[in-house]
Amino acid sequence: SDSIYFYDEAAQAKFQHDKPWQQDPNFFRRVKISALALLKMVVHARSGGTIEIMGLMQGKTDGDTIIVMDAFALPVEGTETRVNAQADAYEYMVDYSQTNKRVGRLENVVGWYHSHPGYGCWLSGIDVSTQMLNQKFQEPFLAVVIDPTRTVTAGKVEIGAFRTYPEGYKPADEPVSEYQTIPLNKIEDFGVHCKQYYALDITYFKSSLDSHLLDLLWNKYWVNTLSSSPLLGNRDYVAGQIFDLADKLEQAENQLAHARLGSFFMPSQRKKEEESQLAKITRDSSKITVEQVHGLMSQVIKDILFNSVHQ
Amino acid sequence: EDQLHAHLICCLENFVNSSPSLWLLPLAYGRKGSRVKVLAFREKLAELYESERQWSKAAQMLSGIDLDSGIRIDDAKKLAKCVKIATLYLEDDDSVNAEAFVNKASFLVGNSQHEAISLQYKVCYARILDLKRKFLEAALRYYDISQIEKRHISDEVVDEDALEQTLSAAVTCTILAAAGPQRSRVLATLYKDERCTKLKIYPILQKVYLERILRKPEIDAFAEGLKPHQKAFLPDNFTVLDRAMIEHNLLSASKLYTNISFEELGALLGIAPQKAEKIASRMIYEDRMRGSIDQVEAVIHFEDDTEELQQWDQQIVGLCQALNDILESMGRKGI
Amino acid sequence: SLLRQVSSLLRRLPAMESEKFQDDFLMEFNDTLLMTYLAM
Repeated sequence: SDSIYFYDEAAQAKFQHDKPWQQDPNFFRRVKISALALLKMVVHARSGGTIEIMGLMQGKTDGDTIIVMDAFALPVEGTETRVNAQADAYEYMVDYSQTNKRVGRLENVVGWYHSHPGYGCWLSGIDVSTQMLNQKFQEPFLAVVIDPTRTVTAGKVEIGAFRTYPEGYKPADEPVSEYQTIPLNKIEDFGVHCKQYYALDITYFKSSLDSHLLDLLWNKYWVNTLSSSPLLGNRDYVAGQIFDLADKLEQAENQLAHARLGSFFMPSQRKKEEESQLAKITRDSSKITVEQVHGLMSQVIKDILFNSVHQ
Repeated sequence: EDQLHAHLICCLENFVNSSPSLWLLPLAYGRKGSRVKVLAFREKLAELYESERQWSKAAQMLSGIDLDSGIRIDDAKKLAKCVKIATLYLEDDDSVNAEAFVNKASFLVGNSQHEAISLQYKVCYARILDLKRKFLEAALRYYDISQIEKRHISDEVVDEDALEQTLSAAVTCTILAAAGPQRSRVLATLYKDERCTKLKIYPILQKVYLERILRKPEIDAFAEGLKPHQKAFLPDNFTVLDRAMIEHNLLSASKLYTNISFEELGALLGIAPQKAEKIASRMIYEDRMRGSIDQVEAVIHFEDDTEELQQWDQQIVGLCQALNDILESMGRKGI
Repeated sequence: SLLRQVSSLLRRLPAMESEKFQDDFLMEFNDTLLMTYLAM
């Protein structure tokens, strides 16, 4: 089961030489991420709070699958909306990769990861251009986005893996991606670029040692589950979500009002658009509410479990 | 200079007479000594005093060298001299005189290329802070020194024991520092430094970091390793150690109890209730502990700025851990 | 020792029993129900 951890240098060199991805822009379809790399990326993303963080991933390829073995943070300063690897990050990347080779870690850098705190896993305009550049000169290269804030709310890791299409390429069919709420102030950035990249399927793997260590930590897991309060931890995020929802409702209402004044017979296309927009808002609203009710249920269960027993 | 000259010759002769072995001393210095010769005399005499372990005398001898004017001495030598004099004064725990020369050295150390001298300067500075009972600042500097990665500086070998002693001094000073958020941060840094687990002082570091109440035997054992100035009496007739321990235990009690009468608090801390009230009120005033005092009832109410709901989660963590421990020990007993 | 551990565990229940906790808990409870109502 640990054979995935073996690095076949010859096979990787041959793959690099053949460059199969050049014939098919959708060549890579799957990503396998090791438990270690996932933990390191999530912990790093959460350490950034509301500030975006950035790092690199090391690994290899196996057919149409990119395998991420490890990840490491980059010394870059993020802001709410921008993460640009400064010059010192490039120097750091080169040093880190060379030092790895010297100590026998043969995996190359196979991608970069960064965080979108609270606004979902997708590629913004800047992300698309960064990824295109990397895919031009550093193939095979993957872009991973993590949302640490939604990870806490949803109780599972919010993560997406993407690859961009070559400049000017029109994908045959609309890339199907799981629905996610995009904040109003980012919808434009999302909408403009969402056809320039596609999402890969993500699976995880762990070594026998990882399994042993995670078993040892088992009691930490159930203790954390019982003693955490999603309602408490994410108040700011939920308030931001409701604020965003109100904005979207207002925008939809204005458009509706506008349309009513304009013409009596709304073209069916237009009607469909309004509905889909309202449908999305309703969906967002029920998603937020369900998460809140889940949080409340856990509080009530904890109250019954730990506060109702009296001496 | 001539009078001084004559005085030096006379001192030398006394030395030579008092310790014949010093005949070896090259009496090449004639009455016609010059400034440079005076410098050489002083250095030689200081060496002799040092070999006799008369630290302050050696320091006084060197401090008579006029570093500021006259003889052309470059900054590196001046810095070395100042650090040497401060080190000698510190051997006799004389922080006042030592500080004068450390302050002089502080103007020169920035441009120094000599790492060994810079390191000695840092050690002097930390020890002066320690002697002046600025324990938290001293602890941070001791800890900084203990983290040296190089084992060879200039042509000298960095002694592992010395580094361990410096780390131990950092722990001691942190424990003696005034209880409060800053001290807690330094305690956390030290507690997470795995080198500390090997120190003799580690058990008490662990109890202090985990905010557990320290009992008298543990305090006495810790006191054995303290320097005289760390056991000195303060104006209120408590020693530095007493004050640090009482404040620590008071802070620990504030984590354990929601409120407590001063009668019981005094018994817990081993001091009079009035004293306990006085120390508690000062810590609350200095914002090192959160709470309020009801003087009519003679009760202190501790406050915890953690939100109730978060405290609830912390209680649940404790409950679950306790349950898990019971299950594990039942498993071990085969029940 | 086991029985002592069990007894000290039971003595820790209820985990929280202060007026302020009840206020905070009910406040959070009502906020969430209000949000559900608004969502409806």
